[in-house]
Amino acid sequence: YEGVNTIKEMGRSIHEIPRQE
Amino acid sequence: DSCIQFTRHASDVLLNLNRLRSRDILTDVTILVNRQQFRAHKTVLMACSGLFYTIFTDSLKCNLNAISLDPKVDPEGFTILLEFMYTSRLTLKESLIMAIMNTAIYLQMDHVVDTCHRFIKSSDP
Repeated sequence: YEGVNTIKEMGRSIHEIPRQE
Repeated sequence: DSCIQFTRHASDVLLNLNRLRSRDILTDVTILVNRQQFRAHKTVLMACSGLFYTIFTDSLKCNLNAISLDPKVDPEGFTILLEFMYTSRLTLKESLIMAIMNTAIYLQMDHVVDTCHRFIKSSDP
């Protein structure tokens, strides 16, 4: 991403699939 | 322009793939190692292992739903490497290091082989 300001997002990015339902 | 890089995304995806594996959701192959069976996703296996990449890019073999590994492969070593593929964590035990390394050589997981070599060297008095 040359020339792009990259902002870091440290939190979870997607939903979490449960271990068991 | 700005770009948001979600730094946890790769590990979050892998965590979910491992949850899918543990619940046997969309797993599409059974790996047989000395009568022990391991369910997994072909895409994860081929992304991590040169041997599985070769198998599943072969148009004659890619639709197989069971693959038998060489009977010399140690199931405990395979368990540790499969766990590594889905978690990024490689559990190295001195008692199993040769089994893990030989299995990694067989599966063509070169970086894991290098890591085993370093572990053996560092444990050598």
